[in-house]
Amino acid sequence: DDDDFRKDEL
Amino acid sequence: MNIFRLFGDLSHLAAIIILLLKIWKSRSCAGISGKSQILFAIVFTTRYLDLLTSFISLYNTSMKMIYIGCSYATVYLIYAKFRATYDGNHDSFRVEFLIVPVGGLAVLINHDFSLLEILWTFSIYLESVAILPQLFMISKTGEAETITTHYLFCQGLYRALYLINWIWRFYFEGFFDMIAIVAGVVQTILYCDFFYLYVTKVLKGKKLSLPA
Repeated sequence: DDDDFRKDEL
Repeated sequence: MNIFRLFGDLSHLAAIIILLLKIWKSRSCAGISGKSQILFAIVFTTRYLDLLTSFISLYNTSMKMIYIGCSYATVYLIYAKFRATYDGNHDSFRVEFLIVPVGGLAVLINHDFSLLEILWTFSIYLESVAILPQLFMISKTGEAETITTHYLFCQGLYRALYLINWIWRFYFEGFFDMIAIVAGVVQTILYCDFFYLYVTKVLKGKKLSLPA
């Protein structure tokens, strides 16, 4: 989901 | 991961290591804003709390740990090991003028009113302005060592590449995060003036000095 996308970024 | 994101991360890593090596090799932190470095340490600490709650990838975890470790090492070198060389008189930006409004904004504008989410949002907002004490210091002294300008260039390049990464992700993955994008645009704009000086002076072999 969107949350994983975001947490993937540094 | 797209190429802009990867080179953004690497540029960020280069910036952090350039600064650490500069201080270590010259045994001096003259011209470096300790306040900006403390702000970056706070940024990494509050953003990467998810290290404790979720695992994304080995790349993700190791980069986060390197960023956090290097930022604390830099703060240690400035405020402990090479404290005698720290130019505190010129590092006079009032950081409470950043932390307080940024903290308030994070509480008001976030994706979800939970502690981790607010701290993540706080770190995004704070990162966008964390370089201000450093830029303020350069504007006060009117000059910067060339290696310091390389550090700043890599920091700004990292942000610019992340912006392209987000455009890419929006087109190809339909993903965007408004909080990160607005903060990222603000952060990149703060570097524009510096980019101009870097290209017109430093790349032509001149030291960065501001007109009196």
